[in-house]
Amino acid sequence: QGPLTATMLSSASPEEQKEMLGERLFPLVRSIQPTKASKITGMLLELDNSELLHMLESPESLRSMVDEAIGVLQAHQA
Amino acid sequence: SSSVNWPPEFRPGEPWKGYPNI
Repeated sequence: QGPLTATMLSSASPEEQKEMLGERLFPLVRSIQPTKASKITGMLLELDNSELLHMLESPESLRSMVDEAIGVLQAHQA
Repeated sequence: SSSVNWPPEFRPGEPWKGYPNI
């Protein structure tokens, strides 16, 4: 299973594109934040697909966005 | 409040219906 590319996404429907990105993001998010990975992945999928592709290739960017999402989630639930 | 269900949860292997308007 190689890296997900914009070309691979372009052949899928918008819903399928988010699913493909989510399937790749979820295990990475889970490794950072095991207990809230489903919600955090759901939040991240709101972002542009180009940004999500970048996060898949950049652990630093992903971690930064996960940290931000956790903060937003905690504020929302407070 | 409808915001209670936010954010939608992504579950691997299931269809993603989180943001149908995007």
